[in-house]
Amino acid sequence: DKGIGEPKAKSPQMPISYNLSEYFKQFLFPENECELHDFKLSFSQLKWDNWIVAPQRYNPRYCKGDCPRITGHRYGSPIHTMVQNIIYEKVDSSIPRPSCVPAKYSPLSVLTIEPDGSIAYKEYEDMIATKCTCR
Amino acid sequence: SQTLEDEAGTLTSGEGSLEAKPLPWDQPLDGENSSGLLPPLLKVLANRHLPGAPRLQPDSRALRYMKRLYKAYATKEGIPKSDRSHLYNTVRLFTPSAQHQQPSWGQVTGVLQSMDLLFNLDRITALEHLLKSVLLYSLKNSVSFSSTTKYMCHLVVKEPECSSPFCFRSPQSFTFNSQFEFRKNHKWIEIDVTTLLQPLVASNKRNIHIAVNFTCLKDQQNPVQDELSDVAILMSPSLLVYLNDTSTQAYHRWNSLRYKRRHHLSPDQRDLFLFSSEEELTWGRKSSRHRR
Repeated sequence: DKGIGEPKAKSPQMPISYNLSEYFKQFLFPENECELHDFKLSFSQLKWDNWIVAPQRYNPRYCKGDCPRITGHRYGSPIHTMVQNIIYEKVDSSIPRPSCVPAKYSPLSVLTIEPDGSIAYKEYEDMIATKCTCR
Repeated sequence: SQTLEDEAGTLTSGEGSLEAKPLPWDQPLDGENSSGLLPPLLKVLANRHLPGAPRLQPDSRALRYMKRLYKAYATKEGIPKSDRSHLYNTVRLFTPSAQHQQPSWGQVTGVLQSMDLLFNLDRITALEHLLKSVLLYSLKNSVSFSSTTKYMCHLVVKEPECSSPFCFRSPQSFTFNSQFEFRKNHKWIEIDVTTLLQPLVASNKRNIHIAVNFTCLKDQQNPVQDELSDVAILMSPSLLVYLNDTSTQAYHRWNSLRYKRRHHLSPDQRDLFLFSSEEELTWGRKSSRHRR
């Protein structure tokens, strides 16, 4: 509480309360935690733009980040995830920690040119990650 | 439709590049030798070209139509729009592989076109079930009617009888009639021919030979002979087939609708839903037992 309300000139060092709040922030808003990331790519990068006509750009998204030691309901992880974490920490570190992986996907519509010159509109399941989990 | 056409123009701008580049089914998937790392779906998508087969390019008008369809069915990000009520997840457009055209003019009715068309539907897989089929006519760009002009047109489609002694096909031919109006600014005419095609596709027939007679009745009040002669230059129709792909890779809207329905219900309703699902299962078990 010491630093709160005091003029800045009188406290050259960072107040303790500030450090504490920063300390707690890392639990409330942890950095590098398992979450969804964008990855925009065009089919021309895959050299598929001459048969996939649309969409021109595609964002499959991906999951990346650390899985917390205790994966609560936020990730919807099964108990197995917690068990695996405990095994890693307490029993055998060669067993990997739970991984950050997609939990839900959405479909993608694709317009393609077929080898016979016909054109096909298709809807494919599970082409875009929409939610991440720890498993 | 005009707006959609304009929007599709942005997609169409890259069409020229289609001609120049080699098609990817002739190349390794990523330029390296690591195609084995790619998931099966992408392998299926990419490895579909038979070696030595000629490279065929789609008709630009057909491509424009399909881009328009894509815009109507999917969001900018390419996600299928959720406000659609139909169950098809695949639409294929075929242009005729062979055609024989006999344009002629009747004194009274003004016969415009008579065509023999051959469509090869080999791309339709066994897991794709036909729901709807449409003959798609595109009109020449130069066609411009006065706003009052209307034409009553008549289309007869039939499967020609087989004259060869080696032909084992059923002797009766299918005849299909349709009437519709021509209006100003029409660029496409879609004629539902599901009743004609359904039995053919269902019987696994992949080479569809149809004779199309396109007739427009003369409007006695307007001297429209010249305009009609423009209209007469209708391009040969494409065949649009709307399918339900039942393979696991395809998106099944019905499953997602069921999922949503279940998750938007109150707990009590959810029980009801579960009950009805179980009921379905029980019924399924009963009926399978009955079949056994």
